[in-house]
Order: sequence, then C-alpha cells, then structure tokens
Amino acid sequence: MGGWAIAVHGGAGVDPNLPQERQEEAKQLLTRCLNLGISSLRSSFSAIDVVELIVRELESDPLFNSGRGSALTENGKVEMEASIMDGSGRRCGAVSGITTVKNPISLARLVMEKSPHSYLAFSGAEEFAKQQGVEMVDNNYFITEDNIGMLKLAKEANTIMFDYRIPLAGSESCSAVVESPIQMNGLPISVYAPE
Amino acid sequence: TVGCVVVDSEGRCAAATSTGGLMNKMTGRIGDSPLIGAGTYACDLCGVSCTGEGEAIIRGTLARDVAALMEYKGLNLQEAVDYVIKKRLDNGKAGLIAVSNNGEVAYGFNSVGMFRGFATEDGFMDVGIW
Repeated sequence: MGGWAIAVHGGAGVDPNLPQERQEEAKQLLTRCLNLGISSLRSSFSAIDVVELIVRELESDPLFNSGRGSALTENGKVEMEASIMDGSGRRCGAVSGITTVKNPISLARLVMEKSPHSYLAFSGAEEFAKQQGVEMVDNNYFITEDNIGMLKLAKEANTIMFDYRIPLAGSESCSAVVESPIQMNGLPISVYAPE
Repeated sequence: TVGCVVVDSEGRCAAATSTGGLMNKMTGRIGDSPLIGAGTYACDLCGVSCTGEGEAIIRGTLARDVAALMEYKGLNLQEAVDYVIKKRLDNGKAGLIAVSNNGEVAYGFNSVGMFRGFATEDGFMDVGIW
C-alpha cells in the first residue's frame, strides 16, 4: 500500500495570454492549498475531511471559478454547484443552483451525511441549508468586478464563455497563440475567463 | 471550477468538485461538477475530479470511466486517465486529476492548460499550469 497523496485543480481552459503575475497568484494559491492538505494528512485527517477542507479554501478565494469569484449567469447572478464523494462506501452528496451558501461543498457533504438523498438543488437545497445552519451570505458576496466585466463582454458578443481551445495546428506552443489573435465564439480568445 | 482528490494513509480515496459554471450561462443550467460519475467520482480504487466543458464531461461520464477502466480492464491510474482524455471527449475540451488507493497521483487535459498541484507522502510536490 502506498502512502497518502493529494491533487488539486483550479480549472482547465487557461487563457494563453494569462499575465505572469496572475500565473504566480494561481501557483501560490495551489501551493497554499497543497500545504494545508499535507499538514492535514500528516495529522491523520481522513480523505473526505481533507477534500472538503481544501475545496472550501478554494471557494473562499476569488481567484478561481467557484464560491467567491464564480462565473455569472445571463442575469448577472451567481448560481453554484458542487459534489463530494467518499470512496469507502461510495457515499456521495451534490448540490446545484446555490445562491446564498458561502461554501457549497460543505452543503454537498451535509446532503451526503444528513439527508436521505444524494442531490438537492435550487430552493430545496437552500431550505436544507437553513435547516442545517450553514453560513449563508448575500449573492453579491460571490460577485467580483472582473466577472462583471467578463459578463459584459460575453453579452456584447452574445456568447457563453467556454474554456479555451487547444492552440490551432502549427502553433507549437502557447506563445504562438499569443501572437495570433484567435477568435472564439466571436470574442478574442484573450478575454475568456480562466474557465 | 475547483477540485481536490485525496488518498489518506489508510488507503481511503475521496473527491470533491465545486464551480460557478459558465459565464453568461442560462439560469438553471447544470454542468458536470455536481453529477456523480461525470465531474466527480470516488471508490475503493481511486478518486477523480474533472473540469472543462461540462456537456462533454457529462456525455463521456468521465470520472466514472477512469475507475471502470481500472476495475474492468486493469489499467493503472495514469493509463486510465490518458485513455479517457484521448477517447471519451469527442471534440470537447476538459481536464481531470486523480489519485489511486496505492498513493499514485495522475492528471490529463486536452485544453490549453489546467491549474493543478500534487503532493505525495514520499515528498513529491508539483504545481503547474500549461
């Protein structure tokens, strides 16, 4: 049997033009989360406790698309979703359409442990959150200036922002992508949010 | 989208994924992250968390497929991850991270990049984007 191991991600579809300081910011957040996970595993935390702890950390930081810093709907609101699964016993919990729960991943875990179901969504999930006494905040808490700007651009181009596409054939590296202003969904690729 | 997968010192695996979804999405749209077996999966063998184009991940039941390839075809973790990224996404773009119950970590993506970090008990630690 091997020892413990941990992996984290902050989303795929990175902007090929991502400025260096943003790349450093992302690496610092990922490193901070890894160190938090390592010290928890060294203190014999269980796997399910560590994954919840780390995703809460990522939800609370506005850098990535979850929790605070989430992408915005067509109406300029935040609607979040999350799921968690414990390999031993294959227990699982999930939530969708969350607008006022500060850490959706913890609500997903409560669905797994305190409800007879594995998935609650929208008003039912928000009602369950109230019953469970989890921390709830106004929807504005999750909205950032960056994302308001991104939504405006997406609306001007009447598009849903997917993640980035792999550079076109012939561009050997991302730097080649930086020179050629690829359009996607009617927008210059450089305006896409990390996801 | 953010995610974390862990195997602890007792060999138990777990996975968690959380997201705000897509910019300018329709109200009520549900992506892959909350769908067990698509964006998130964990069993005795492994834990998997996915990110990227939700519709492609859902259609490919990406997270469960990694576990199924290990379970039924005997692939190891990285082989299973490579297979699903190459064969299951059609034209979709996505990425995933995974751990196995014997302490391995693996990842794969076919998008331009994926924000990711790994650490194992024997001291390996890495953070990457491209």
